[in-house]
Amino acid sequence: PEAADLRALARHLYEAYLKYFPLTKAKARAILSGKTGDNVPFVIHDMKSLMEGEQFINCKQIPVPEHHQQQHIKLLYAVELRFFQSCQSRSAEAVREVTEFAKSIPGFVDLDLNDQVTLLKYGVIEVLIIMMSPLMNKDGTLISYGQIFMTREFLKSLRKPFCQMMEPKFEFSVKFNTLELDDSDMALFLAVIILSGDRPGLLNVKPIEQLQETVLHSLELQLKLNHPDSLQLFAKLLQKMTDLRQIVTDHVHLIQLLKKTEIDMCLHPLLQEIMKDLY
Amino acid sequence: KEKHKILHQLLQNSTSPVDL
Repeated sequence: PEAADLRALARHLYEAYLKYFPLTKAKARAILSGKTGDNVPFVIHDMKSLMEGEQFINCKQIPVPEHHQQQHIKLLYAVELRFFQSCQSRSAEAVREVTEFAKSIPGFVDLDLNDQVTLLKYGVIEVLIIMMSPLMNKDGTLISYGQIFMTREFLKSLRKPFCQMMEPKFEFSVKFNTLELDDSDMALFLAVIILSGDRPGLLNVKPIEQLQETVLHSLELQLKLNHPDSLQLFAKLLQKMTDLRQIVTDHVHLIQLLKKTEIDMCLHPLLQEIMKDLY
Repeated sequence: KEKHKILHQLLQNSTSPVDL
């Protein structure tokens, strides 16, 4: 009966994952391997294709500040910053999706509300980075719900510090993807990350640890059944959580640097809330 | 609570979307 409960939990979290996350790994891998027929993504590989591709990205027009009015500067400046703003909008939307997923974890909404906030604040960027992995390969990443493929080289060619933002995520993702998790494994792993009892400022750690332990058991069983030949997969996956924390710390420091150096950059209020006093 | 107003709203409202 205990194993049956753990399987039911895995099914429940997989269903919630499918409900709240529009682009699954299965769909992303199909797009990346060209198995979607005529439905191929638009490729952004330079500034020209970025401008052409903007119609696919839900870009909000942002005003160009006075001191960038000179025509050619204005054009490049606006494109780069507009792209960054659209990334922020998508990230904020993704935070909302992750929040809904978190609420579907059995017992999560019964936790102290302040602890729910803390778990999301510290967990959500880690979750978003894990969710980015299936969209990436060594050459680039899908964006805009799989409608666009943006090359890694193009991202590396952006001006500093924009060019430094994605490279660590590519390095992590290429390694993470070798574990070959599927969407049902991912759902459990994301729940484990969210239910981390060691986040700073938690008021009542015990119920969080109890919830996480159950999900961990469910994940361990899931991996044994779903990947019988992959030795130590559970242990390898748990080790990834340490790498993730470093990536998030570096990411937040980069955003803080951007805030200082890019005088015209405005950070989305939700992302600002999450990153304020994070690390 | 004020520091994390939007997160609180997201957690408490299941249907009404916060203006993202």
